[in-house]
Amino acid sequence: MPVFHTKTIESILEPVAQQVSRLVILHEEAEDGNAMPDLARPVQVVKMAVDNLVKVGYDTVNVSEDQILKQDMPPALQRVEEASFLLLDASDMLRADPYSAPARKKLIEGSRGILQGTSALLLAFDESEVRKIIRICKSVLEYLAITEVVDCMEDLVKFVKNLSPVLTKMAKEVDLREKELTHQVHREMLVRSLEEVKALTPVLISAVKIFVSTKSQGAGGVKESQGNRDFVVRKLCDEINEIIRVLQLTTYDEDEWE
Amino acid sequence: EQILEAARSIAAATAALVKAAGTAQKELV
Repeated sequence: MPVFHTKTIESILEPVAQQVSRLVILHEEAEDGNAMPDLARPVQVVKMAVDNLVKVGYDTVNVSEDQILKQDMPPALQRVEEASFLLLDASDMLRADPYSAPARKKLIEGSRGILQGTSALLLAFDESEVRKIIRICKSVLEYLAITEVVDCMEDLVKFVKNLSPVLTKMAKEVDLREKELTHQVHREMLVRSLEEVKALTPVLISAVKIFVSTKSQGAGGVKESQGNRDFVVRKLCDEINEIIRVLQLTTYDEDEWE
Repeated sequence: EQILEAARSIAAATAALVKAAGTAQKELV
């Protein structure tokens, strides 16, 4: 059962999560435990990695225009930094007393804090990346909203020329995101909606073309062709809105686990 | 990308630390 919702986050956190769980179990089973080895060096390596993450994190916050990311990332960075101080304390305490129970507790708390803080940080970053994809999806929706003003062939050519690159970009980004997800149901939902969008795009262009032709000929059937065009636009918008909804899902469908 | 790399480094360093601590405990279990 996947715990992390993207393969990238899973590849980063899964190994450390396993080690921390193992340590917690060993700690509980061993009660007082053996003498701890000198952990000063590995703790120092963690501290250096934390210092780097804090620097890179605040650099990202400073240059980002995403207000939610600016709000979400600092608490996660603080969490990681505070956890690293717990590890430093634990290391100092264990050097003085390799059997110290409070030091072992601090070691576990610190490791858990690093895991949770890094997880929160990666989640904040990931959500920010998702918001970028959603912005692209919304730009397609905005573009689809102007379909109704296309009433001559010249407009249609321009419409197709402008819509194609945005749609291609959206399809590429959603496709990449789908491949990143660990949750099978969400992946399938994205694949289905994306395929529907791809299938409906030529149908839309054809529907607009028929509407424009019918209108320019002054013949009957304008209302019907307009209705058909609007129906296809609505279908496309529904699928894109569904993509936006699924992109924001991070919880797991309980039914799948049953 | 830099964020991901930095997080990867922390995770690897923490896993190594916890493994070192866990090995000492395991000997007793």
